[in-house]
This record gives sequence, C-alpha cells and structure tokens, in this order.
Amino acid sequence: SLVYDVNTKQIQLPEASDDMAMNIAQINKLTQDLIAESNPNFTPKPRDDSTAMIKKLFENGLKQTKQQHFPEALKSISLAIEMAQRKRTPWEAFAIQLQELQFMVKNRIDLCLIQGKFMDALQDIELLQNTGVNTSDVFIRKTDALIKLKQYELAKVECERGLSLDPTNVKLKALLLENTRKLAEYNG
Amino acid sequence: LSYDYDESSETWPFFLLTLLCVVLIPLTIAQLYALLKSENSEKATRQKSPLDELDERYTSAKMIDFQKKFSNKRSKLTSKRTIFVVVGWAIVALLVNKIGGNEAIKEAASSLFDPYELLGIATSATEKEVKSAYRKLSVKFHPDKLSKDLTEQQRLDMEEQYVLITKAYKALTDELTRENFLRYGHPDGPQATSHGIALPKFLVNSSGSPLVIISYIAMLGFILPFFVSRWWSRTQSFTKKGIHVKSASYFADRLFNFKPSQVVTVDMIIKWLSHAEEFKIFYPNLTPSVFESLLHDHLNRSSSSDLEDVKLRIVAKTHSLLFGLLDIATSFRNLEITNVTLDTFKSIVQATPSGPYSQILQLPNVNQKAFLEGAVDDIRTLGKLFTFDDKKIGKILGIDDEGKLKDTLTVASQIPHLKIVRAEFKVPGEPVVTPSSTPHIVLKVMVRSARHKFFTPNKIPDEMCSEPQDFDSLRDPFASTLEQPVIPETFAPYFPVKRTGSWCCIVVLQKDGKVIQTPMITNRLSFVNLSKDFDKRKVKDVDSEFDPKEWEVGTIKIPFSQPAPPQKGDYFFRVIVKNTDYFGADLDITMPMSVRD
Amino acid sequence: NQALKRRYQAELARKEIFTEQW
Repeated sequence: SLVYDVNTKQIQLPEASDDMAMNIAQINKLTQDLIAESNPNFTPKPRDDSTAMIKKLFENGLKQTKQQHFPEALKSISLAIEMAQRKRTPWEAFAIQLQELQFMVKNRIDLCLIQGKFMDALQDIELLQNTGVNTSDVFIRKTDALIKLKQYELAKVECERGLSLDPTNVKLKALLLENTRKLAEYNG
Repeated sequence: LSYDYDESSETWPFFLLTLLCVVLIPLTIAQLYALLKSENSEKATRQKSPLDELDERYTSAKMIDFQKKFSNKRSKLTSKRTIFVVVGWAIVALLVNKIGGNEAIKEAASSLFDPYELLGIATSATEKEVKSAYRKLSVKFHPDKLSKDLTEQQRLDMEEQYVLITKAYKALTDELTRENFLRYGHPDGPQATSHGIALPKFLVNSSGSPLVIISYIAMLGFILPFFVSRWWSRTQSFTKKGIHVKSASYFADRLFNFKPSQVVTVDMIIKWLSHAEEFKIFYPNLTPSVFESLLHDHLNRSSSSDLEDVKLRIVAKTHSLLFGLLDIATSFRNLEITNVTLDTFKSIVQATPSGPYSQILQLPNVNQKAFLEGAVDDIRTLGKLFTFDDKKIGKILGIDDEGKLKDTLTVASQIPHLKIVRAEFKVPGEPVVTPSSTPHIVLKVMVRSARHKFFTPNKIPDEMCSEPQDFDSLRDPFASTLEQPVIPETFAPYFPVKRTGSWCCIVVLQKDGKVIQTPMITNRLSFVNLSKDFDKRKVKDVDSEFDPKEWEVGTIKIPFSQPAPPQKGDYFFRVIVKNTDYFGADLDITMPMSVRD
Repeated sequence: NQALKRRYQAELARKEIFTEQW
C-alpha cells in the first residue's frame, strides 16, 4: 500500500512494478514542481526566466561553433539541453518543450558528428526519430553515423528507408553507393 | 409385450461383429497408411547434404542419449491405436468362430431358401441352363420315376426334394413365384418372422439389469464427460501456433507494455521465454530465473551438471515458443522485436551468442580466444573469411588439426547465403499492379555459398527468372514453389532435436517502418548451387567463367495480406527474409510497388 | 513532458547497450 511522507510530500510504493514505479515518480515530480512554483496563477506558457537561461547557453554554443571551438560548443549546447530538462515544469506547453529540445538536439548531432562522437550522435538521432522527426536530413546523418560505426547492414536499412520517403535525394543516393562498396568489402 | 431374448446367441454376435467392423476397418486402413507414410513422407523430398554426416559426428554422446530418451518415445507400432486394432481383430476372429460353431445359427441358415443351390447351378446361370438343370433333376426325383426298392422314409425324402426343386424352378421362372421369392425370400410368400431383442436375457432381466444400468450411468455420467472435457480443455489450452495460452498472453502483455526507449536484445527475449507456461508444466519446482540461466548456459555451451536434461528439454521447446512469439510480435506490428526474436532463434539453434562475430563463431572447432585475440583483419563474415586460403583460415580460426579444419570449411561453405536476382509485386494475369488488385511478392533468389565469387544479378538472364503463364499457375501461383525440394537438415550439433530450418519472410511498410502482416514461412529451396565449384580464390574473370545455365534460381513467393492501394503511385516495402538456423543466411531488400492503370 | 524527459534520460543506457553489442 502507498506510503506518504509528510515532510518530503512524496508517496512511495514498496515493491512496485516498473510501470507503477514510473507513475509514482511522475506524481512526485509534479508535486515537487507545484510546491516550488511561486506564482499562484501559473499557465502553460513557458516561463520567461527559464527561456532566457536556456537561450543564453544555447547562443553561447552557436557562437563557439562559428568560431570553430567545437568541443566548447558541444559543452555549451549540452548544458543548454540539461538546463531545459531541469528547469521546465511538466505543465509548460508540450509542443514548445518538444520543439525546443528537438532544435537543440539537431545542433548537437552535427557537433558530435564533426568531432567523431558517432555513438552519441546516433542516440540523439534516434531520439529525434522517436519523437516523430523523419526528414531526409535525419536519415542522411543516421546513415553516415552508422557507416562510421561500421554497422553497414543497419546503414543500408536506414538509407533505403530514407530513399523510400525521398527517392530523389542526391546525398542519400551517394551514401547508398558508398555503403554498398563498404558492404562488399565487409562480405569479402 | 413379451419380447424374445437372444437365448441361443443367434443375433447378438452379429450385432457386435458389425459394430467392431464399422470401427476397425477404417481405423486399420488409417493406421497402415500412417505406418507406411511416416517412412516415406518428407524424407523422400528432403535434400541430402554433406552436413548430414558431419552433424552425426559432431553430436556428443550425451546428446544422442538424450535424443533416444525423449524423442519418438512411442513408435507407431506399439501405440495405443495399434494395440486397439490388433485386439479388435482378435475379438472379430473369436466372434466369427463362435458364429460358425453355433448350431442354432446353422439351423436358421439352412432353412434359407436358395434355388440355385437346390438346382445345383451357379448363380449366374442363364434361363436355358436353369431349364435343363430342372429337366435333369425332375427326371431323377419325380415320384413316378423313383426306384421301387426305396424305403418309405427315403421315398418321402425324395418327394420332399422334388417339391423343393419344382419350387426352385418356379422361383426362377414363374412370374408370381419369382416375385414372392424376391420379396419374401421364399416362393411360398412371407414366412414366419420373429422379432426380439438382440441381447442375451440375463443382461436385460433382473439379474443382469443392475449391471447394465450401472454401466450406462458410468458411460454417460462419468467416462464420456471426462474424455470430452479433457479433450476440450486441451484444445482450449493451446493457441493455433501450438503454444500455451498463458505463454501467449504473457508475450502479448510484454509487447503491449513495450516502451520504444527500451533496446530489444537477445537477453530480453530469453528473459521472456523463461516465463513460458510450458516450462512450468514440465518442471513445476523450478523458477523462471533458473530457466533463464539454463538458456544462457546453452548459449555459452556450458554444462548445467544435474540440470543438463532440463536444459536440453527446455531448449527443444523454445522452437514452438519462438514461432509463437514471432506471430504475436508481427500482430503487434513491432519490427524490432520480430527481428531480435529471429536472432534469438539462430542463437539458440547454434548455441552461439548473438554478436558481431556470430557468423564465424557458429562454425565448429573455432578457438574463440585465438580468433578474437589474434585478429589482424576484422573478419565478421563468412564471405570475408573465404578471401583467405585454407591454411590461413586455419590460423585465423585457431584450428591446427587438418581434419577438423576440413570439417569447419565444409560447414562454412554449406551455409546457404541468399542473393536477390529479381524482386517484384505480381498480380496474376496482369502486366502491372492495378489499383485495389491482389498482388503477391515474387522473389527470385540465388542460393550461394560464402565461398563463391560474387556475380551481379544482371548476369542471370530473364528466361531463367520467368514464371509459367499457364492457367493453373495463374489460378494458384504458390503451387510452383512447392515443387522445390525441402531444404537439408541443419548443422546444429548443440540443438537437442534434429531439425530443418526455415526462412521467415517479413513485409514492412517503409512509410511507418512497421510490419504489415504475419510472416510467411518457407523451407523449400534447392541447395544444389552450394556444391558448385566457383571459388572466389580461384576464379579470375567472372564474365568468362560464369555460366548462368549451370546455376539454379530459387523462388520465394509471399502472399500480400492487403489489396493494393486504390491510388496510382509508388509505394515502398521492405522485405526481410530471415533464416531461423544460420547467421549470415538472411536477405533484406526494399522494393517498390508501382500501382498503375 | 515527463515521457519526453524519460526518453531523453534513456540515452545513456542505450549508448551502453549498443557499445557492448557492437
């Protein structure tokens, strides 16, 4: 049975199943954020102070990218994303939070790819795909990352899917050719 | 009001005999057919392979013991049905004997009127023969013609005989008499008939009747309901795919609650399998975590000491569980789980963990440590392995013994690889796929060895890939694929049961990346190409040395569960043809469906 | 929003699994 701690205002369920534990974590997070909220008339509109902080970090990252200080840029943008994860409350508009995350992650992907962090890039790409972004850019980057990670069979699958959705894409066709060559060598 | 009972056992033997024959004759025919069929059946069409003998040799003694213990426990000869048939016929023989020795029956039979017998002619005699027989006999038996020396009794007998002969003649010739004979079995018209109960008296009357009533109650109240309910619950306990409904509902629950952020791994599938109800029924005292660790032991080819038999038995059961899970995963349209389920299948059959080097590690005699540590080139595929000469391969795999190396190379070269030659959506009788038609997928594949030199699909001329266009083929396009032979037995010395693998064909809609139908399973393809000598290490010029006529093109046809879209356009599908038994034997292509008028 | 956060947090675990697999 549920246990409620009056001091922390959190509920607990000993021996909860995975799904139940997830629900309880959600409730506790909501409670915490509600308690921390100073404005009694809060709305789904994203808080301006949070937006300002996130924007500052992100623009810092963009500036460093222009200056070709890629490791620093990566750090700044990662910080911006972490800031958004920490500061945004569950009741701030989902559409805006999603767009914000997707936009920042897209930048991070390119920075990872430039610096050879292919596995990190792949995780960000799959996050985008899981949240419904299926543009050719995503397929191009995923194919590239997979080829660099020597996963030629997976790269072929992604590239072909990308071409199914955009059959005339030149970059994807070029990647398919490159991957086919690599696959031939892989298979002796 | 008063019935005659069968005191003299005249009728109940016939009643029992009829009942027995009605059951025994079809059952005997069915059993004989099954006995003969099981000898010939698939063995006749299954291809032989060099791996058959190797598989025998590499199967451990422990495994052979296990196979003897658990498979074919009851041969057809000693099955319950056969015993029933034999006992049944023995009872029939007894009854026939009883009938033959029964005086009352003989008497009743003798009083039957048989004109042919009386006249001493065959039943097929013509009218002329009847007349001449009568004339001869009437001369012999006519009262006026009888000899004077006969006694009174003899005279009476002869007269009686004469009357009978005359009646017999009339029965066959005279209209009225013949009608009587045909209708009542006697020329004089209806004879005395009796009606009675074809059961001995003691069964129906006071002394025996409690016994009869008790047996009726037992039959209708207990025995019949018992068998019916046992059959019904057995049928209800298992799904169409042959897995327990509890296992199926567990898998469905896992799939329903599956979060896309989870990465599907072979370990996850093994964890799911360990919760199968079938395992619980086999071994009620063991927990799912025990089953899970046994399955991992199997993958790592490590012994499970006193649980060895348990391990082998549950491994054998995974075959039907994995097919059941496959069916459920495709119903949920989940491609990731479908693919990993089939990878798990391979892992279990070959007792090799799924990883980047599985294609190599599935081979026999490979020294894993030497292979992984001593690697200069990163060899992950059999095709890459065969770019080296045999001696070098021995070094790479860490095999010193020449005999063992030869075995390993045989296995490696006999693992079937599929190469796509042609792929299209086909509507029978139409040149294109028209809107809302029912297409099916036709794949023309080349089964080739990893050893063979690569040749492009355009080297295979169109004539070798054409489909018959006669009426029967158009009516049933899938019949032609059944003419291909059944694939040979899999080389799987670690799997407890001798098996033939199969290819599972999965169709995915590229637009959403989801599976669109349950898989089509096939185990018919010719492996004759595998023994061809076209070694990539020896062939210098493909163009001159390759003769397509020497190669066999295989066909895989996949029915399409939905009609073609109603609008014209190009729709893309991904077709995955995954083998259940070998790593490296898969095919994964994208093909367009061009819907045109 | 919480589901999105969970999906983002899962990146680290996924990276570990794929690194091990490949």
